[in-house]
Amino acid sequence: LKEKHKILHQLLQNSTSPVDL
Amino acid sequence: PEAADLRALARHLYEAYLKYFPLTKAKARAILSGKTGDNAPFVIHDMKSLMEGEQFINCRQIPILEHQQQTSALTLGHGGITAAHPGSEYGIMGMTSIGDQGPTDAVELRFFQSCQSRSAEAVREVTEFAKSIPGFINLDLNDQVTLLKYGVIEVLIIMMSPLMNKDGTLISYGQIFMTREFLKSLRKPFCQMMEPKFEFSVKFNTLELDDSDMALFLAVIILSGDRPGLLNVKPIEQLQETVLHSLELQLKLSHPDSLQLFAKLLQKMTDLRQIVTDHVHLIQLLKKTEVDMCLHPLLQEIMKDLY
Repeated sequence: LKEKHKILHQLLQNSTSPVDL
Repeated sequence: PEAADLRALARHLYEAYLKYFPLTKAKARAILSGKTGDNAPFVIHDMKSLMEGEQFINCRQIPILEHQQQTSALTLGHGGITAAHPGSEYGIMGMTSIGDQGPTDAVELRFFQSCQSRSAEAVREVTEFAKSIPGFINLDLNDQVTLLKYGVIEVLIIMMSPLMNKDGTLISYGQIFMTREFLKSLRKPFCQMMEPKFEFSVKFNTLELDDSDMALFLAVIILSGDRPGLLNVKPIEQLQETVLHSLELQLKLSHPDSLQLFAKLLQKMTDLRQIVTDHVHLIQLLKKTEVDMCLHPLLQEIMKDLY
């Protein structure tokens, strides 16, 4: 599932640092 | 000791809520009830005021909160209303095009694009809040994705409720009030996007939850063990049960005269699922009918195969 939801996965894995949405 | 643990959990989630969500219910209700003195929101009630609102927002100092500074790159860097604060505070419209060419439509276009940008940012905020729920980050990573995929739009709708009253909604971090009639005057199907959320919010607001109640309720929504495709339900249900106990105790303490408030709140979760289902179907309809429709990649991920 996480393969199909890469951005969500990235948000979950990263800390509070900015993510390029 | 158990009650003390439940109170500690409530405090922890309230602190996380204050940390990650920029406009609290307390602030929003102060703005809506005119208790903020000279800082009354600019009112958008027609196309002319929509364009003026864009100017208004560009000329005002942006109140970036301390905890937002590290993420400001996410919300800045686009034109128009987006540049100040993208669209609806907890916008869930998910659209980028609203019609033909022309100066008026250009403003509309920017507005709806900003709704998507703000929605994506709101998803990030909800994700951070979810990660602060004790035990959440220890769940199977696939299950964390599933809980967010299915829970995040429900959370956003709950977060929008304090910003709304029967006449309209606050947007742009409470700097603008957009009337319900104006949103209803947009062409189909855009005019159908927000009306169900107003109907829900007006009823939800009669429960008179405060921000600390909201924090616990949002955690309960996120920790729903019946989301499709979950791999390991038991630990999720165990976490939710603890938060439910904390919410029940919180409501007894903070609303002693409000009978059956806990039960009434849980019933709202059923209504929420229907609103989200209808919302996603509307977005799917938009994708088919609007040639220029382009969904934000994060919103695409969430809505794909959702319902």
